[in-house]
Amino acid sequence: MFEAQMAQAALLKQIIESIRELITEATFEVSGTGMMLQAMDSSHVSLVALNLRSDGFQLFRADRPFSMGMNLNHMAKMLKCAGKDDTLTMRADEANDLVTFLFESPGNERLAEFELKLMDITSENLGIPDAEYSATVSMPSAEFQRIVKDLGSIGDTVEITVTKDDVRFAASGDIGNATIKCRQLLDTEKPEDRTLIEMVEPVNLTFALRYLINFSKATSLAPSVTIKLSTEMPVVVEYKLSDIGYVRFYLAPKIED
Amino acid sequence: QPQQRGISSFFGRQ
Repeated sequence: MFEAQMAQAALLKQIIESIRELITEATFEVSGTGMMLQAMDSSHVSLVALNLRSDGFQLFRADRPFSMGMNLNHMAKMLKCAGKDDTLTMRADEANDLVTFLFESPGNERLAEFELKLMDITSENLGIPDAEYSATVSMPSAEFQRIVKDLGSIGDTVEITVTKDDVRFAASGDIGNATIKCRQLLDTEKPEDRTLIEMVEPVNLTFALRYLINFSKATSLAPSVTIKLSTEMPVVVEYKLSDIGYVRFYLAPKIED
Repeated sequence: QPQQRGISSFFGRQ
């Protein structure tokens, strides 16, 4: 038996909306520690890792580890039916291949029950090493989204360079070139407005912009985003979900042969 | 031109 209750159905809806274009099918692994999902996109260039800790739920019960394979577009269809302030309860048991989503209005006057068919998904899990990164940049998530969208109109790839003074995003294409330079900014009223650059050694990496633009669909989930880079390693783009976990996106770099 | 790598070439299969 698995049962979990979230104060805001809208949170899970937003999470699924932010990843469903990248991964259409995925298996949620449920255990006493929470709900986790790891999946590669169809081209096997990027990876999504979602972690929702059990202590971030209002109620969480998982008698034993349990896998729930879901089509995320179908899941999104159902979650869209939740009211803005509805609570969400998820229920599933191993006896039937269904997960139930219960949407309850704040005054308990409306209770909607949606049952989603579970599916068997063959996927391979990758072991992500706990690496030290050469550079870590935290910046407002809206700023990162603007940068990747703006550069996406100029070129297909972005070259990200981190030095101790700034982080540069550069793109070039048929119509010309663009460089956006962000300096460290610590003296802000709100902590989420800061741009923080932690550099062990300078890095310079090239990535396909369309994936980064896709990752930035998660912007509404967190006011700030953390970007971790090491030479010739996948970049990590992390959105922290307050009090419950994170969504991390990994993207393999483009490397000269 | 730099070539796109696959993600599994960096992270080991489990």
